[in-house]
Amino acid sequence: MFEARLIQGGLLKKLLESVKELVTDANFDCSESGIALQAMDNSHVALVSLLLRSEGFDPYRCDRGFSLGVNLNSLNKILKCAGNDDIITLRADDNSADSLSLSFENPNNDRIGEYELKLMDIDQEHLSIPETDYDATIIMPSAEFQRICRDLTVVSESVTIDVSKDTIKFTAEGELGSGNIKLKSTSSIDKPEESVNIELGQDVSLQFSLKYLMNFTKGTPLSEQVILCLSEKMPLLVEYKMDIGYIRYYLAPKIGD
Amino acid sequence: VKEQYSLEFYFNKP
Repeated sequence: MFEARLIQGGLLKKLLESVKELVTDANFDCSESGIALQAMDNSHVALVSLLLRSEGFDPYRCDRGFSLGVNLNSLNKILKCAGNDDIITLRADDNSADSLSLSFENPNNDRIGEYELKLMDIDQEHLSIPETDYDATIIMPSAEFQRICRDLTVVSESVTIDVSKDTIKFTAEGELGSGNIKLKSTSSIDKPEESVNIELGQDVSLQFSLKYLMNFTKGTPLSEQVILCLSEKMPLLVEYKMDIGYIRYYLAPKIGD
Repeated sequence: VKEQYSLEFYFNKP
């Protein structure tokens, strides 16, 4: 028996919005510790990994580990039927479950919507992502990162990210011209969520596809801050932390000439 | 032309 009741149901709605562009079908791996999902996009250059810890639910019950194969588009459509303030409960029998039950309770507890989503068998490869000491780690406002990606898309389909001592620079060059945005590291004691923090082991310069980064910024509503982790010739990690877990996106760099 | 390898290139399968 699997049951997970999320008081902040709106979070689940936002989460689905942040993965559905990248991945169509995925397994939700349920265990005692929580709900996890890992899936690559069709081209295998981008990956999304999310975790919702069991402590974030009230109650959370999962007797044994199993996977729920879900078409994310369908789940997203059903979640659109939930109000932003609704409490969302997910239920499934166990491994033999062929559907996922969802119930949406409004805050007054006088309207309850119940839905069933058909599940599917998804044979998905799972990559083991090693713990990495990145050359550069940047914590910055998520809305700023979203704006930079959106603005530079006007100029090019790729962006070069250069990180040096106290500056992160985003550069795009295209047929119409070029553009760049430099952010200096800042610290605001009053509003730490507005500061740009750069932790640097060594300088990094990497190029990425803006189309994918734009997709990753669908996670912006989940957190006021975004964490960018870069190492030479390694995939970029873009992370949005939430109270009850995280969503991480990985993107392979464009390398060589 | 720059190349973009798939993520399997970086992350080993278990």
